[in-house]
Amino acid sequence: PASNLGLEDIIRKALMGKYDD
Amino acid sequence: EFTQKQQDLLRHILDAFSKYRIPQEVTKKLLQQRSSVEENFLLLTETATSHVQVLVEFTKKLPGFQMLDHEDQIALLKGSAVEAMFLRSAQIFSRKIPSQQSELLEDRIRHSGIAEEYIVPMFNFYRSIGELKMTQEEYSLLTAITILSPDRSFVKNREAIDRLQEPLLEILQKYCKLNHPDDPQHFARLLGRLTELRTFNHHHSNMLTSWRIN
Repeated sequence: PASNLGLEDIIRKALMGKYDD
Repeated sequence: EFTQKQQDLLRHILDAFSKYRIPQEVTKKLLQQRSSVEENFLLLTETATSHVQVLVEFTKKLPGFQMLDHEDQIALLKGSAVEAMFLRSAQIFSRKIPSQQSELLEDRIRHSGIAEEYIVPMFNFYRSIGELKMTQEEYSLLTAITILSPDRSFVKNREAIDRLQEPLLEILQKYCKLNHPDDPQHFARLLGRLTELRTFNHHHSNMLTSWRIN
């Protein structure tokens, strides 16, 4: 799930429109 | 008065801001009954993660943002995520949510392993935001202004970001004059909250360190 990722990873994924929790 | 361009920009940001919400399945858990320190910690982590995702969605809609250099986009989001989170929390705590809901949220925050020294400035900030009785326009503009701060670390093209932030500051200043004719200091007060908000970057990193240790 997203919450294990670092802040930057969450931002990069969200910028690409990917939310695979 | 606002120019047509300013009206359109404000309406666009307000619309984007209205969609800047954490999904209900996350917020529902926050409002369930009391749970252990560990559960509170996990809930706050999940909420913070979800907040970053909705913050990115809001930010993508800020005119000009997606034209910025990709690494600068990341630098802005990384640099403002914590501040935007606390500004958003302040809005929620000062909104007229039923007192037992805010008491439950406050209780959850106070019992999630966060050291008291970070709880105090947090709730002081929520109170100082609450006293300003900010409108949705002010929250949305202040959030966008926080994100589009040219002085974030690792930013390469500061001028491009300044050109995006400047019109928002002008709209906010005009908005404050129009809506607070009796309080000429209102705009300065709002900017003063942004300065207070910056202290939370420091608090937050210490909070994370203390969490890891606990």
